[in-house]
Amino acid sequence: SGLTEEQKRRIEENRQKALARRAERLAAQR
Amino acid sequence: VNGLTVHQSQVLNLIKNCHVPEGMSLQELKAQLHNMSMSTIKQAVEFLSSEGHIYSTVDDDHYKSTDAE
Repeated sequence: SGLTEEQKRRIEENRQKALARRAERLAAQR
Repeated sequence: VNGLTVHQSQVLNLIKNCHVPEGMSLQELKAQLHNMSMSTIKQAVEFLSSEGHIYSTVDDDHYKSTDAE
């Protein structure tokens, strides 16, 4: 994919944070 | 639709359909959204990111969707 391991790690970390934010927002809406 | 403005939905759909590992850049979004100013795109990206719909990847100009299709 041309990405370094560090870049892949950072992307996955950002994805996890975004998923947590989205879950938090959905819970708040309920 | 689902609490998003037309602009936010357009930006989100483009990012959702981008499957390269580093995601879609603001420049690519601008190139595909001719009728949208860069500041409108950046505002939509900021909102979508704060809501957890998208996240930055290799730098603050590239984004992927948390529910990529």
